Formats: sequence, C-alpha cells, structure tokens
Amino acid sequence: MGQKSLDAFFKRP
Amino acid sequence: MFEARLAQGALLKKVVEAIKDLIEDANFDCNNSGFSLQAMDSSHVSLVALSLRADGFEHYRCDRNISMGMKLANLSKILKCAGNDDAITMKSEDNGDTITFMFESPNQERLSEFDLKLMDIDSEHLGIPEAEYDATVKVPSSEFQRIVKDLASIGDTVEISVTKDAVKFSTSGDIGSANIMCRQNKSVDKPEESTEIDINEPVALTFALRYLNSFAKATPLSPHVVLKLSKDLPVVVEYHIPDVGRLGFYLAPK
Repeated sequence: MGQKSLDAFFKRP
Repeated sequence: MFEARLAQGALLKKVVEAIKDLIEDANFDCNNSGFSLQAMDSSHVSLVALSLRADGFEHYRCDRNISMGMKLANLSKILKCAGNDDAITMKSEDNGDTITFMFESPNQERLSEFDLKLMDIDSEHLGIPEAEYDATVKVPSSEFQRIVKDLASIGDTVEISVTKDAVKFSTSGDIGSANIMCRQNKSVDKPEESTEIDINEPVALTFALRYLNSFAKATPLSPHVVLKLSKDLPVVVEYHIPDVGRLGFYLAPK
C-alpha cells in the first residue's frame, strides 16, 4: 500500500 | 523590526528539536499576531504547523510582516548553546539578512549573542481546510510516544481505530502482531494521565509509524497530545504548548 501525498488534500486545484 | 523575548527559552529549543528531523529548512513568518511556521517534509507526506502567539511572549514587537528562512539544523546548533533556564530574545531588522539570538542566564550573569544567516526559501503556504473530525482523542503525550515506539519494533504501519470508549493501536509485521488499547479515563486526581474521546463516528485509519515516531519528538512540549481523525483525511497530531501556542503535525493516511 503506497503512502499518499498531502498535496492531494491541501493544495487547491 | 522584529523583536521577541521568551522567558522560557527551553520551549523554543524543544520546538526546534521536535521538527528538525522532519523538515530541512523553513520560513518563520512573523506578524502582529505571532510567530509561525508551516512546512512539509521533502516527500510531501507530512506537514508541520507551528504557531506561537504574540501574547505568549514576554515582549513582542513586529513592525512589518517578515518571513525568515532558516535551515533547521543550523538553528538547532545555535539553540543548543542556550541554557535550559535561559531567556531567549530573537531580533531581526526588516530587511536584515540575519537573525540574532540573545541568551540570558536567570541571574543575568551570562549574556550571549548568536547571529544566524537567513536564507531565501521558496515555500508555498497551503490552505488547510477546517474540518469537523469523526473522532478526537486526547491521550497523555508520553503514552502516545511509548505506543508508537513499541509498535515500530513490530511493524511499519499502525491502524488507529476509535470507538466510543477506547482507542486501539494495531500493527503487524514479520515477527508477529500487536495491539494496544487505551480506554477512556477522565482521571480527576491526575488530569495529566487522562484519556478523553470525543466521537461523532467510529473511525479506523492506517498511518506510517516512522512519521508518528518523528512527531512524538514534540512530547516534552505538552503533557497531552490530541489526535484528530476523519475517514480518508490526514490525521492531525497536535501538541498544545501551554499559554503560548501549538505545534501540529498532519500526516496523510496510507
């Protein structure tokens, strides 16, 4: 299971 | 000009020791309301957010908003030269390229000054959405530190699951498996030993133990740590620094 990056959660699209 | 004096200088030493292995360099942002930092580790898996309120300092002056880039390893070298009982004053001119740290011993017999060169760091301030969490758990920080350390000797990841009455930490690895359960206990006699659970929805999430162990280096800052969990969202691991502010860590789930 890979580690998700925080960018997906906090960066605005 | 920026000038801030912290009577308990040890607090600044502890903050830097807690984050220096996670982030290499960062901008410290100063404005009227206080001293803050937001930075991600190099792999963008975890984020550190520090805020020290202006009123938590004995003296605080910040004429213009400034951002001071520092390499944490160098900042740590300098702060290690401060005594644990020293007061620490930070000073920097508005367009200065250094920050001065002044250490004063309690009886004022020893005064030392260290200048640290500032650096330009590109950093992006992330908008962290306000969220209502499925579960908030407050446990003694030393207990949390022990749990993540013990579980790391068995596995690489931990599942944290929260129900109304308890929080369970589980892992497994080549040699076997382990789980540690902490029951809710609002101890009145010894508030520092209490475990409190506030839950909207039972939740279970898996995280890398390596990062949680790194966050636990903040243990000396606070008697408790607060874990905020929601399904499919980063966990917040928060240390409240009494009377001064907070150090929060965010970690994406596996």
